[in-house]
Amino acid sequence: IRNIKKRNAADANSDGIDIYSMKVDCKVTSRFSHNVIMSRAVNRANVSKEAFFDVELPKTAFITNFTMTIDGVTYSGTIKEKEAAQQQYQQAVAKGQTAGLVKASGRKTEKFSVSVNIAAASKVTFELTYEELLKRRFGKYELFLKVNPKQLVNHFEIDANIFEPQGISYLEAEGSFITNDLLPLIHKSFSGKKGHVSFKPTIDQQRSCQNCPTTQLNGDFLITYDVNRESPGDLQIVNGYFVHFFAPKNISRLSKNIIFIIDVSISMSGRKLQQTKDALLKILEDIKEDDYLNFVLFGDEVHKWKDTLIKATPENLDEARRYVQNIGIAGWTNLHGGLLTGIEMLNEAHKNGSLPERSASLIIMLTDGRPTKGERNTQIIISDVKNAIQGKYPLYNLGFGYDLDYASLERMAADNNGLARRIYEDSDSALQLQGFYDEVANPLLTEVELKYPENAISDLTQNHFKHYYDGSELVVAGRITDNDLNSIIAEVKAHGAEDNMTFTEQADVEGTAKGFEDQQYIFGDYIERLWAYLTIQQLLEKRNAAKGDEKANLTAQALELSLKYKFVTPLTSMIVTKPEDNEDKAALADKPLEAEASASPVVPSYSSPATSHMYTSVDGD
Amino acid sequence: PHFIIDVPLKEDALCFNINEDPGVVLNLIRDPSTGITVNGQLVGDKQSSNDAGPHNTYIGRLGILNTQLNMKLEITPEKITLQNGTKQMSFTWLDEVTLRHPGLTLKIIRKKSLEVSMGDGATFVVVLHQVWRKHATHGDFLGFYTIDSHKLSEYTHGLLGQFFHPIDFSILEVHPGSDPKKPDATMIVKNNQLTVTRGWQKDYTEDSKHGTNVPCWFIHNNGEGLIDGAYTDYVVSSLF
Repeated sequence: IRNIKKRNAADANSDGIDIYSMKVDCKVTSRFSHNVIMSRAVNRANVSKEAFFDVELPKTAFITNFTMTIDGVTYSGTIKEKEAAQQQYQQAVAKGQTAGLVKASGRKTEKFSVSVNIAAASKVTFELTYEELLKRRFGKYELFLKVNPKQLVNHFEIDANIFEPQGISYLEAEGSFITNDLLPLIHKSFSGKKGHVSFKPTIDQQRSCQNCPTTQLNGDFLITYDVNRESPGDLQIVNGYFVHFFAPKNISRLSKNIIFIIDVSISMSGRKLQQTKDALLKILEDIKEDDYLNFVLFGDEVHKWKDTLIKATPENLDEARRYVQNIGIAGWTNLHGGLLTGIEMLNEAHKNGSLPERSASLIIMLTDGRPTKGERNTQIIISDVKNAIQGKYPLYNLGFGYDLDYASLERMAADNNGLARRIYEDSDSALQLQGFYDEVANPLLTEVELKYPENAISDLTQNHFKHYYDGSELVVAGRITDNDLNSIIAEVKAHGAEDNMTFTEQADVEGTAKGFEDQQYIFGDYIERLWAYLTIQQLLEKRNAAKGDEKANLTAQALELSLKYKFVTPLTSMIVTKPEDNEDKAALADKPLEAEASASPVVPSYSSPATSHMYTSVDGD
Repeated sequence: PHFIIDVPLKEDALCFNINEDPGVVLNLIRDPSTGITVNGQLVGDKQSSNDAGPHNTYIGRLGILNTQLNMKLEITPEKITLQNGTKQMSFTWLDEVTLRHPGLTLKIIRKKSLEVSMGDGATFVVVLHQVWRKHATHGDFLGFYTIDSHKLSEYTHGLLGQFFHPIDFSILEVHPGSDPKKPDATMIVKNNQLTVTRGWQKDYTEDSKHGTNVPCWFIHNNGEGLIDGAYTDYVVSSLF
């Protein structure tokens, strides 16, 4: 979860810094988690030493605060507009006094690291706070913590308190490092609206083997839970803000019409293609008989499996399996051609009525590279795709590996009611692909619109969703502008498998307040912060797809909220001032971006090397 | 540090970076036949100035071991220590020295570079990169170059050593990259398909201050797919 680390984990206590306490304190209220990671260390050496604090936090989280207390003096992080922070940072750089603090780490996490010199016998306390809205996937919320203290710690503790007004239906906790001996140390309990998980191993229980000086606490710690769903949704109002969670159950699933658009350019050859085939074969096993499907492959040329989408009958699925097994590599990357062929096929099928009237259409594209054939200008591709889809079906872009223009894939998906997801090149890539398919495999509703009394609310987050999938949840938040309002009614309209559906939900201020009575778990203004978090996230997504004045407006709005609510987002930075050798030094915490915007295409060219003489070498610039 | 792999067959070069934490020791060359091993320890900037991207690390300490000659040479930006059996000699970079021992020639060019030849084995050149003492972030570091690498045996391995044997690669699908000056391409090498980027790296053997640009195909992700195994396979516990 976090740690103050030694340079070398193997000789854990040799450098004199002793971490005597670490606590991870998580409070979740209505899916919004507030996490405080506190680490206390003492320098037991007789000279000053550097104490390290490394924490991995989820990429979806926003850091909200960081403090460092050395011998009773607290140094706090200040969140500023990125530009202003950079200016301050640059001044500090010129003096040689700075360090960036956050960098992207694994698939799910980013790493916050800071170090400070502390005098002999001095103590230091590091405290990092971050917040995150937990997203429901496959019918559960997941609180993800990374544990890696790197040394034995006298008082190590993970303590999570969950409060869900709808009531908790189940709660699980597990860790990738949890052995049979450690398993009984995970205490979990839930009753009604409250859930609690704690994990507090003694120093001996942390040892990787008997009398070993090393720790076995290293890995992921996951808390998963879900809430009761007696009604399709839950509406909560606190302090002038409301949040609406919508996840109806017991609804018939819609049949789906799915087009897989697969990149088969040469860079996909080998393991990537094999894993794609493995995943498609598994997906074909899970496709329902009333679904329709087709494959479009793009390499040099674009190939369609069938001219039209076909029903997933057992015979057709057999043929599809044979087709998938025989997919081969075909040169360059004609992404534009592949996408437009798939979209046109779906458009045509809708136009001629060959698909079920009540069904959900979607496109899943998988690519590992940038366009190298056909239209290569990503702006034109994005615009053509948007014009061709016209908001009719969501486009999901799966980016395989790292060497691709992920920013464009994100923008294209966001423009078309979908999302982009990275598929990490690893042994489990096939599972990642299947996992994504599973998320969208069961559409329950289409064209979901969540409506609230217009004259009483403002600053509503996204309230129209193309699809609602089984196991997920739609979340809408907003601000109440009518000071006299005592209750709010939400009306949800959607297209279901059999007919159009309408759900209503009502909540009153007093009712919510009563539900939260005597709850120590609530951290004050959580709905307001949840609203701000969601709004910022959506503004940033829209900003990715916007241009000119619109982009500037969205940026200004997101920045204002980031500053107001003290979130470290891609638009803000946190400056941490730390004492070093009696001088204050600055360090900067930024939110790493998943993908940087790409440059406009150029004609490929490269120069030949200067071959006078060269050596196989290692050097630095 | 950046690695430049000369591929004479193609009259071209490959390059990659290894991003590892300061303190880590990497095996650069290991030749069981001649008993020559070269390891390099990484150093970072004085301050980790950019945690948003990979840390900049450099070779800060080099260890050249010849088990057949029972000889160890340790080179840092501060000093050069030669241990020959039980005898030890130390030099600084301010010395101008030519040392001829049986099986070993060591030549130090003051404040610039040193050249070491061991028996019939390859010749190595170490370049000293000195940075202004008061530079806010950067510290001194070393560059390591091999000459006559064919004199090492066919069993030579290591992050550099594995490339002393002939290597072939093909370039396909050259296409625009995120940097207009650096196109991307698909490379087929060692039966792997990689996306690579055309770029430049500096060779400092001629001009130790400014270096000479060597155009090369840059392999991302710590040379993944180009090097045998993963770069972490080359992490060793100590310099010798």
